[in-house]
Amino acid sequence: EQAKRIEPVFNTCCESGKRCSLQLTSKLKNPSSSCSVDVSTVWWEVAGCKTLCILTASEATVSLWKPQDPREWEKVYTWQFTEIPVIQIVPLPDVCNLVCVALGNLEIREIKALLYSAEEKCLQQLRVKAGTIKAVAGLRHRRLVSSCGPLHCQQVELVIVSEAGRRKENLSLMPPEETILAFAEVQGMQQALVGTTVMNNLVVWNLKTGQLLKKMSIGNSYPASICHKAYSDMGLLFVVLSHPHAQENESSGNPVFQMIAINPRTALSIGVMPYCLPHGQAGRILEGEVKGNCAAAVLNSGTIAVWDLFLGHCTALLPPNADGHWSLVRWSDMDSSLLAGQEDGSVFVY
Amino acid sequence: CSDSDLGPISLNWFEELSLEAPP
Repeated sequence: EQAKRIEPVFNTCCESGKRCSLQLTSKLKNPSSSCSVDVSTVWWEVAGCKTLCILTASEATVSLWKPQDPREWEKVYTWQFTEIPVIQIVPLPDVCNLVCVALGNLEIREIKALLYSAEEKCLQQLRVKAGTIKAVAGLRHRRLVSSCGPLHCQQVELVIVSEAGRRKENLSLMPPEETILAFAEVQGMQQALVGTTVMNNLVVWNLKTGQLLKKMSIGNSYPASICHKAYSDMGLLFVVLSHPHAQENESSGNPVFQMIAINPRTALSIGVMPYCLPHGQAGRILEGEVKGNCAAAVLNSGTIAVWDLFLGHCTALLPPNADGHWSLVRWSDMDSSLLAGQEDGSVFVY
Repeated sequence: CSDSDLGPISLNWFEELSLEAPP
């Protein structure tokens, strides 16, 4: 019956005039109806089988949902948080049976690893990091990077999280003397990490030595840009940025995302590709995610917009549905699924 | 883009910057 109620949503594609589609495949409705703060996917062993599951987070709970045929999701575990609210999920790419979450109020105060202990047959939440955490990201190979503390004594730390959810190794990275806003792995370069700062600089670290290799300006067109993804090719560093603080009155012409190429040797950069909304659409990014060659953003209008990074144009628009505006968007870890969340805790899988 | 836009490009930029940066 639920499958019958789910109808494909087709969206006219933007600049090419071609019809592209986002097809609704399933819907999760959190029975507690608590306000949703984040959604993500994680690999989890279910009945001996590594399965791509969905995580939903409210301020007081994080729930793991396993897929069930057809188009159904079943809640498997729920971790409870009674003292400090959940702010965001911090997935560690390619890690199974473990996920990190950030807890706090206006700022992150704690990062915890969530797992299920088969030995003790109980859900566990173990502290990985505490402090005034300004930015955090999960990296490949069980690594978690975070920046912590006020500017004059900002600490940047890389932690390797063990399978048991504990701090296994850690390395201090040299701080850039500017508050870090976001981190992004450099695809294909395991030891390289980039970050963006409040002064609109891109910084590059060596994760093996902790060295700060370079601080480079990424222009003054948009303040406080956020880095989402980076890769190195032919001696250049390509970085996908978003501009959450673009001026509202200029939002119709501003790119939501932008790819820049920067020469780390000279710190010179150029814009490669702007990712704009289709003609007639306006909006500023509230939040978004880039994975593979896809980018998605929730706009302040409550619409989700999707771009193909190589084609360079918006490939789908998902306007608010009858249930309300969109507040969250994430890409699935494996396939080309898009998770779209609403404030009431509903998650739609396209 | 060309060298003139971005200056001389090095394929080994990561290793070179690691050698030059303070430890």
